[in-house]
Amino acid sequence: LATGSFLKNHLHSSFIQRKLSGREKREIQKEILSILGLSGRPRPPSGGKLPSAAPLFMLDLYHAVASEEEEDGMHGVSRPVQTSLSTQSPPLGTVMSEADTVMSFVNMVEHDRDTFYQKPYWKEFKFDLTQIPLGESVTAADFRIYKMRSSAHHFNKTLHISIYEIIKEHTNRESDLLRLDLQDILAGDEGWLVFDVTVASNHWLLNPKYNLGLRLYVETPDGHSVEPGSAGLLGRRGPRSKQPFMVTFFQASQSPIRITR
Amino acid sequence: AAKQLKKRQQKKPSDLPHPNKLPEGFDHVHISEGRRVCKRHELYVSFRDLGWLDWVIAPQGYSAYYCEGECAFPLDSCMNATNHAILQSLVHLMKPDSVPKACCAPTKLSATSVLYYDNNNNVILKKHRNMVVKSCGCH
Repeated sequence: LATGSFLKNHLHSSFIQRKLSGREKREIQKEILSILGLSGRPRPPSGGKLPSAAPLFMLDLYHAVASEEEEDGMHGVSRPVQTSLSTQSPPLGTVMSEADTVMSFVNMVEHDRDTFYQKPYWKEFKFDLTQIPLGESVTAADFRIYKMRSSAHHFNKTLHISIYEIIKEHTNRESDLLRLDLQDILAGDEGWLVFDVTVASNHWLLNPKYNLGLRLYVETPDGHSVEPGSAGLLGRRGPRSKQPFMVTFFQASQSPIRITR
Repeated sequence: AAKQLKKRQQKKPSDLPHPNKLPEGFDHVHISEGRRVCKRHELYVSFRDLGWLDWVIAPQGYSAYYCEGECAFPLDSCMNATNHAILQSLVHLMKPDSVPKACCAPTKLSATSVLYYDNNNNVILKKHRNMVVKSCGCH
């Protein structure tokens, strides 16, 4: 077998060394991409002003996974229940250790019903889940949004933050919604909020055309609607490193079948 | 091969090695000290050299390793040989043209993870199973 420069043999080898032609190099690269489960080389747009929250989170996750792979102890860790603000590295648990693929999705669309509109206020987000890996099923999905300290409310005041899947939109009345998760936090808290949106992501994977997005509401304990921005929740206009995103955990439902080449 | 051996055993019992004795020529097996025994060698796959760092976030490459070396009789304890490999290496001595030596191959493989962007700037962390050779042995 010939080796390109990208396969560096550090010790003695009996491999026959010869110069590869351009076509052979491309074929070897194609072969490696195929092992990685990719039909071709991804061409991401250059990341000038793109949100960086998801890549930073994923890099954190990668380092945690890589250190676990080093230790070779990928099993038997249970996932801590996330009920409070998480500002630290993401916790590793059974969901993560059993996942073959983790994918973060950038928020594509954001709609607000803010103080210029009638109550209740809300914020909507949308994620494109059409590019998910083939032959994999969702084991968990999280929606992550950053919350700053709320200046408009007393720091020790509790806020109910709930996230809904938009089931159906109507022109003459409110949309049909399905509640996915709810968290109670203090107005003075700051950090990432994590909501379980597994049910919605499963719906969207089965029926991509029904992906109408997520809607977030903030309320006081006595039921008054709070504008999400004034509660400190950051959207697309927030800093790049604090923009909302979605993370989905996949598990391979079957061993990949090698295609004869 | 085993069947052929049995037939020959019935026809020419005198050709057979004694169960407790090494076959003819076996006593003279000389193991050179410089023999490269089956073991793990480093093979680094560089994503940087592939020019893929515009979409691969991490790692820049990884140590994949490979197995290489001889699985010749007697198989050393460090060669991590299967019982079958030991038998095969014995039969190879008797019938070198028809039975090859045992193969030096991975006995344990582990996963490696790759973090990369897709075409839509989504970030994917993918665990690839059986990509890193943890140990080698004779099979």
